[in-house]
Amino acid sequence: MNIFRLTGDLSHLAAIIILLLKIWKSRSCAGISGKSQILFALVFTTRYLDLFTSFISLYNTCMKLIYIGCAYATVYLIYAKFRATYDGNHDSFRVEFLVVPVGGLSVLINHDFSPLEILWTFSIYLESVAILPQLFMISKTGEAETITTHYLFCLGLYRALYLFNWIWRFYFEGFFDMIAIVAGVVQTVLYCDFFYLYVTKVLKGKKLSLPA
Amino acid sequence: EEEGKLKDEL
Repeated sequence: MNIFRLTGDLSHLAAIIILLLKIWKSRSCAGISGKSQILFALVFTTRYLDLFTSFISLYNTCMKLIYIGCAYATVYLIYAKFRATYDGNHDSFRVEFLVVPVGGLSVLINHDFSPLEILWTFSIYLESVAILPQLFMISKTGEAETITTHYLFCLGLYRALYLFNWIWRFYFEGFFDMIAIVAGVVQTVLYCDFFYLYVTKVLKGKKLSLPA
Repeated sequence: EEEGKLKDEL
């Protein structure tokens, strides 16, 4: 465990909690892509199946359970409890265009051709693009609530911090994971445009709105 | 340098 890894995990946790609290406190999921949240629930489910097969640490087990629990709680709030506030018309990204190619790629390029390993690989590839329905929704409506931008910033920061963690681990442990690195770079790059808007607009107190 | 899955990561 190094500082980049720990702050990455905490940033990820902060993102998940910010989103849950935003929906819970405002009693509304307006502006949030339910499709992205379903994809994240699928990501955690397929990645953390090793909860049943191996124990790594108490930290590892607790964080996995929290991530999975929060992901499903978020999906429940969007599609059940606050369904009336869900903006389905603007959440029109076709997720099959992500899930099908990602599924194919995880069967073709993985560390080991076994069910658990393929599902883990699927989750890594899927996570890298799971935010696209959310970004698509913002580009469609042309704006995002400030709290939603804080959520996106923490979520993007998490994978960027993991990149530094992997550089650290390569130098000090001589170990690297090419699948995670390539997917992590793709994932971080997808946030770059948003990071720019976040720094130039939101941090200066302005609402994030895109030119028409 | 060895390539493989970093199993302790989240």
